[in-house]
Amino acid sequence: MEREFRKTFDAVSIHFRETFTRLFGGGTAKLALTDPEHLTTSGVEIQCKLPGKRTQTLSMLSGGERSLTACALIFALLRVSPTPFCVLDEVDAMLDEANVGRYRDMLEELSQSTQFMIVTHNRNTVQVAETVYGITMGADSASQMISLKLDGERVETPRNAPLTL
Amino acid sequence: MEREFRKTFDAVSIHFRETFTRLFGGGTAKLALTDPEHLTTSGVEIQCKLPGKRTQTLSMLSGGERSLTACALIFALLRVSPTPFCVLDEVDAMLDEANVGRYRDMLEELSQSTQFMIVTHNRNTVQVAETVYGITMGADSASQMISLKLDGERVETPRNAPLTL
Amino acid sequence: LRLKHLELHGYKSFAGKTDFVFGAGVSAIVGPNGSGKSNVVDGIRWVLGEQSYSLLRGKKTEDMIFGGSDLRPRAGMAQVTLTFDNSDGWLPIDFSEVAISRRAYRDGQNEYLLNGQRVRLRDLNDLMARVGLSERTYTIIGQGLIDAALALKPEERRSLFEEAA
Amino acid sequence: LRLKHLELHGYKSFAGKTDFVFGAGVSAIVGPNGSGKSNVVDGIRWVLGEQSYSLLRGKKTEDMIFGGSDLRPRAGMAQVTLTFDNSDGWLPIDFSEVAISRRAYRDGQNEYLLNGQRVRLRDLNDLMARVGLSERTYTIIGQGLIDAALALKPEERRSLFEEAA
Ligand SMILES: Nc1ncnc2c1ncn2[C@@H]1O[C@H](COP(=O)(O)OP(=O)(O)OP(=O)(O)O)[C@@H](O)[C@H]1O
Ligand SMILES: Nc1ncnc2c1ncn2[C@@H]1O[C@H](COP(=O)(O)OP(=O)(O)OP(=O)(O)O)[C@@H](O)[C@H]1O
Ligand SMILES: [Mg+2]
Ligand SMILES: [Mg+2]
Repeated sequence: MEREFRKTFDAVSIHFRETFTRLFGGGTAKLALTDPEHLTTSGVEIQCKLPGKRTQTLSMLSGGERSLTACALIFALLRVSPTPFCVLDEVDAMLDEANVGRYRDMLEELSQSTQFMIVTHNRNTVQVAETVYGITMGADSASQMISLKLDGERVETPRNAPLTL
Repeated sequence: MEREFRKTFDAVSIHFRETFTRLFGGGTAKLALTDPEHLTTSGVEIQCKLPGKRTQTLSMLSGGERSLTACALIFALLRVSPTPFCVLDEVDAMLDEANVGRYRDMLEELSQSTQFMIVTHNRNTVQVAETVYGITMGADSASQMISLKLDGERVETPRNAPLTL
Repeated sequence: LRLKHLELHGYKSFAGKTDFVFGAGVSAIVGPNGSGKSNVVDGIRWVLGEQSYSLLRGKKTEDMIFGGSDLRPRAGMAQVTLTFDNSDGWLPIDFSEVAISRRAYRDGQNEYLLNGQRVRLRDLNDLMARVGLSERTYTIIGQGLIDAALALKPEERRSLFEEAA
Repeated sequence: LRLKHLELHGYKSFAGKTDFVFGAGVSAIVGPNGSGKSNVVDGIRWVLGEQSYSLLRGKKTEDMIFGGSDLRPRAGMAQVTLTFDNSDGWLPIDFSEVAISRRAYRDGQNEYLLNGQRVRLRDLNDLMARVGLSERTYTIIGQGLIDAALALKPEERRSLFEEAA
């Protein structure tokens, strides 16, 4: 049990360093055990150093930086121990354009081995989706679903669909 | 003390009904005292009925609906008891285009009697700003500020400024 | 391919029968605030056996069933069915297609079905545990919760690694 | 007009002296993730006397001072000055312009100044209380906190109304 945890921790650590640096376009990060002597109870700490900055406590990170760091951890866990599928609800809400691009590219790469279902308001993120469903609230307050066609790289929305994209 | 609270509660209630209906383009909402008999300890509940839907618990609201309902309450408080200025950090992050428009219009109206400082990634929201400052992180990891000119209704960013707008 | 399709009927805002077909790679769900996107995510979490109503943004069984509106009567029952492709036998069941269903009635009763057969919740939980879907902490990331992994105490964060182990 | 300008020097990521001039109406701050926008909001909160480091995304005085980077040495002190227009006497002080400053040093010492004169924190707090800036619960809405008012228990929400009263 302890050996399983240690093995997983080491594997995730390696991947986390790489996912972090890729998502931020630089910088370094690592995971650390709070109590390496007692593996059954040890916690896990995250230490990150953003491109050009010093290592800082997590609390100092900006809203977007926190989202991206959390994504790096989730992606590292998925690489080590893939789940059959993964659902992400608006995880890109706070990311700026540059960060959305890197997040989206990594999502596309991971999607070759894991099915993703994402909810997003971001037009850049939608571009890597092969299937797009639009949801609207009908006049009878029941949700309606329409399938949106992907035309090459662009998502086409039917003219009368009051969708925000 | 009790009378002050009651007076404020009644005034905010009236404004909240109006700010809510305006921000959502419909629906109704009201504030309720959990314990009208004991004004010194009574809490305040929020009950809302979105356009076309039944009255629901707050927990059922969507992310964007929660943001907008909270804005309605903040705006109602500001109308009753204006503060010298008000700072809003990315409160529009989860709003779709239609809701951003109504939020932005109300912000513009309120700004006639209260100075607002807003942080936003949203191009629609920026349009009501009379002053726009762009912040970037310099190569030395120190923040740099540049003043962005507003040209009529559009915000112009200098070509070399790596800003996300 | 793991996920084939997801059908919601009477679940939250999905009064009518709605079927989402998933392909390989990334599937995206888009739409305005309050249209029902996160309700789809809740539906997936719910059909996999979630018992914590706070994670489902509700308080009791009844909150999962379409509550009706001015123009449409409420539903008597909610049902969600998640169908998996099992041609490679990743699920330890002797079917090439596995459909997991959950039904809820207004009297509070919940039923769980596997390929149409009633099963006990604990049987479903055992099955989910065997394919890494029981904890779901990094399988389903809800709206606004992306940096929950960062907000956790190191000792709590440990459970993500135990889940992956 | 209430707010005239805000100057940060050595505060968090603002290593150099940075001066924001405010006009009437809405002022917007835009820029990429991690550029320093929320740090400006923290600066306003800090100079008004905030003592809760968790609301300032830090743990101690030192976190408020520019920590240095690979290319720029750390600062020895942080200073923020908020200048108000007082031509209509809304601040009970006999000056047409009122500048509130706060300084922090690496040894943990904090100083508060009013138009250049050292004052005690409690004097500053008294002044803030008299113009409705002491609680600040709906004056400064931090990032990701917009629906805090909704997440509060009814008894806690009451304090917003007491503040407005
Ligand atoms: N049991 C129910 N019956 C009817 N409607 C419901 C029920 N539960 C939730 N809803 C409705 O679903 C809506 C919320 O849907 P959801 O959270 O999926 O929105 P969303 O598309 O994710 O929006 P956002 O972009 O703002 O996050 C609420 O407005 C609520 O009225
Ligand atoms: N004391 C300090 N010294 C140097 N840099 C600091 C200090 N405190 C915070 N920072 C830096 O400020 C950055 C965060 O800035 P801030 O939270 O203002 O970003 P933001 O512009 O609001 O971004 P977002 O759009 O993601 O919310 C962090 O990357 C951190 O490195
Ligand atoms: Mg949602
Ligand atoms: Mg920020």
